[in-house]
Amino acid sequence: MNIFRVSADILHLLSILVLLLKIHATKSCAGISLKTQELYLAVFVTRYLDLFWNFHSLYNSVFKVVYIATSSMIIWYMKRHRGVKQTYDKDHDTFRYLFLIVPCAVLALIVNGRFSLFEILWTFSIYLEAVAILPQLVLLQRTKNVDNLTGNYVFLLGLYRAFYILNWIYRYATEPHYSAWIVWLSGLVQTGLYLDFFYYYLQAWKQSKKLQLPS
Amino acid sequence: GPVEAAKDEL
Repeated sequence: MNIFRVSADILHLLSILVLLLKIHATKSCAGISLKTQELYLAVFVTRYLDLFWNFHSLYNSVFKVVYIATSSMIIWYMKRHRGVKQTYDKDHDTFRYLFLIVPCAVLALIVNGRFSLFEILWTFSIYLEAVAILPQLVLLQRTKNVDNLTGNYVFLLGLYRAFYILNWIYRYATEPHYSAWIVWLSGLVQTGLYLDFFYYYLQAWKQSKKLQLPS
Repeated sequence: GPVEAAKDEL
């Protein structure tokens, strides 16, 4: 465990909490993609299946439970909460998530560490996490005006990925047999997807203006 | 391996 890894996990948790807080406090989920949230829940569930029999550390187990619980809560708010569900931007959130799920599943069947059910599900979750933000980015692009909390949510998520890359570099340099190229490549793709967003986020921040994405 | 080392990450 190193400082980059811990920072990454905390940033990830913070991003989810910012989103939950926004929904809870404003009773609105405007600008949030339900598709992305559902994909993240699928990522967590398929990756953390081993929660019950593979105990690695209390740290890992607590985070796994918290990630599954908090993303379920977000989905519950968006689909079931009487006030919040009315603010859901259904007409703009039209990304077909099968376009992401099917290729990731096929890729996981072909490129994996070992051909077994749990290994393939785990690998699927790595690929799916890399692209799960796409419906959210498309929604932001369509609605253009991004409120501060939604902007902060996506920014913190991107930052979390950047810190994972620093963690991999650190581990590669300090641990003798550390290698996991499937995870690295997926992580690079995932972080790359945020670069464009980062640019506009930082521009808006520097000029202390509201974040607006170009069409 | 291509993944094994990262199994302790989240």
